[in-house]
Amino acid sequence: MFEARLVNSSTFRKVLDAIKDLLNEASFDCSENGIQLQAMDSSHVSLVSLNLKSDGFDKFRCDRNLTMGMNLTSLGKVFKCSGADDTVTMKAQDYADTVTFMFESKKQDKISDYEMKLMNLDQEHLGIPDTEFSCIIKMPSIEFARIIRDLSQFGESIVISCTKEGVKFSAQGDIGTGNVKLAQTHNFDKEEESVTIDLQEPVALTFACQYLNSFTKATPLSNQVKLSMCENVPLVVEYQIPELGHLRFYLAPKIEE
Amino acid sequence: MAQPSIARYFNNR
Repeated sequence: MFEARLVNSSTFRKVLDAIKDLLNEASFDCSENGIQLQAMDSSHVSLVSLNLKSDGFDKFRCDRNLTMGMNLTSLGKVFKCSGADDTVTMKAQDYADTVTFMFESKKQDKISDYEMKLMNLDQEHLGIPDTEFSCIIKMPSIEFARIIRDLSQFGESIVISCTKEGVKFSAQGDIGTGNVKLAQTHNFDKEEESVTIDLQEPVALTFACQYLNSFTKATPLSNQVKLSMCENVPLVVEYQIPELGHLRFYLAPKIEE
Repeated sequence: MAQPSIARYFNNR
């Protein structure tokens, strides 16, 4: 028996909105530790890694490890039926081929449930090695989304370069070039507005705008985003989900042909 | 520039 209850169903909806650009379907691995998902996008350029801890749920029970393959378009349809303030309870029997989502309104005056068919997905789990990153940048997630959106107008790629002076985002294309530089700004009163850089050595890497833009769909999940970079290693874009876990995106840097 | 696959960096488990 698997049962997970989340008072803020909107958090799960935001997670779904953040990954549905990249993934058509995905397997949710449920264990007593929580719910994990790892999947590459269809082009195998980026990897999505979601971790929702069991103790972040309002109720969590998982008697037997369970992998639930879901079509994310269908899951999106189910969550479209939920109200913004609804509580969601997910339930599945052991070895079940369906999962049930029950939505309850705040006042408990409306209860709806939707049963969705599960899929058997051929999933490939990748082992992600521990990396000592050359630089770790933390910045407001809205600012990151804005910069990526702005610079995407200029070219297909964005160079992210980080030095002790700050972080620079650059793009170039037919119409010209664009550069955005951010200096470290520590705001002790408003931690979420700070830009902080933990630098071991300067690094500059090139990434495809299309994927960076998809990652920023996770902006509503978190005030801050963490970018971890190292030469010849995928970029990690991490959004913390308050009290529940995190959503990470990995993107292979572009390389000289 | 070329776009490599993410699988190039991570091991199959």
